Amino acid sequence: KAAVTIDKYALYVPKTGTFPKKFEVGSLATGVKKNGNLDLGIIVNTNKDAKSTASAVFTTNRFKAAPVLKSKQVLESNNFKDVNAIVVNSGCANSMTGEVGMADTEKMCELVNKKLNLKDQTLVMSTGVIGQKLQMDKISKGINDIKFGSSYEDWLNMAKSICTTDTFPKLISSQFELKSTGELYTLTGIAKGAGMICPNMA
Amino acid sequence: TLLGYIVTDLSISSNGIKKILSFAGERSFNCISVDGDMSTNDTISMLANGAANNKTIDIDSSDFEDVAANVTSFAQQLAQLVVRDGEGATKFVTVNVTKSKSFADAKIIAETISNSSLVKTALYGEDANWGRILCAVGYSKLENFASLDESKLNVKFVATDDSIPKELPLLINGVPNLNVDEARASEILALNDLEIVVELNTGSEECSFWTCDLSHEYVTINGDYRS
Repeated sequence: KAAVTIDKYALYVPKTGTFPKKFEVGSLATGVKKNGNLDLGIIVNTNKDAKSTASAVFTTNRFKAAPVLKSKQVLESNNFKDVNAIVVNSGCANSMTGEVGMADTEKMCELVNKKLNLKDQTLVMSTGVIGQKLQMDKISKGINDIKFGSSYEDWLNMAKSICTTDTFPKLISSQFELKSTGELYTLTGIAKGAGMICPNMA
Repeated sequence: TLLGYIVTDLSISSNGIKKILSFAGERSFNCISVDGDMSTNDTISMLANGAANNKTIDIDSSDFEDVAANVTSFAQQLAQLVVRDGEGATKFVTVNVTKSKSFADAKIIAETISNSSLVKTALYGEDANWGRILCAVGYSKLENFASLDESKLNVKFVATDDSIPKELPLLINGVPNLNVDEARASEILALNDLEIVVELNTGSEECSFWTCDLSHEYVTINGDYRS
């Protein structure tokens, strides 16, 4: 028997939000997803007054997708500092795609770095079908055309752009106080995932 | 695939952010299961841009532990949303394995229960089939059985609303509770959120894992993913 169906979008998707200072996000439908939904998102750090720091945990699956390998390399070569953008595409995982996939993921980062005037400071993530090549013509055009903003709608669209079969976008944001000084800081989190979920990341 | 990121305007050192994300990830995203499958792309990243103008948080800063705790609890909220989605899941289930000899054993057992297709279909069908839970505990791939003593094992369902009795013991000291209130079991299993507690009573470590039921909808969605 099936349990009572609940409206998860209404229950779990926030209607407003406060987001961390000096981050901007952009999203776009490039046409990679057959249904025309948003499928490309970029988050960028616009703070020029301090060096950012970054970290990541990655799948321990022996067959790591090209964007996993590329992001790990970017983090390590930058010594976990000065990473200022993350580009994510959905609809195609760019996994099991060999040298072509690696070149495509490099190209995604290169295009974002060029657009934002960054030097190898972009992480990349992909999600979707395994074993298919990225449609780089569409993604390249998308990166070129994408516009940035920092409103609630921009953040929500960013969360939507990384979804695949998700039944609702996952976006949360909270403010906290540093105990020692009372200074306020904000955490915002975006995730996607619905199936193929039992991560063991390191 | 699980993808996600946490961004903050805090200033955190590179060593600090690595430690915080690693700690938080181990207790959040690495403690969820929808279907037991691990992707080739799973990635969670964290970015701190220092726009809050605080003194940089390092591992030895007085605020470090508090920030790490906040990020962990925040990451748990985000991870739990993934389970609540679950491609058609109708139940959000917290599996708590408590009083274990080691955290590692508690986690392996919690994960095994969370990944069991038969436990998950029973949850979907709202069937108080504790035998499947016990079975999963027994085949957990533990390095040894130091955390497991059948005669000390308790299994119970716990209601997450305000209804009473909150706890429904199904197995007590390894012996089935013959007086289990099936009507109450049905009430608890009808909740969208519920908790399974497995007390090993061999130590003091514990682990929470979050899982969901396995629904017809999951099969429908994943039956034609590529097309």
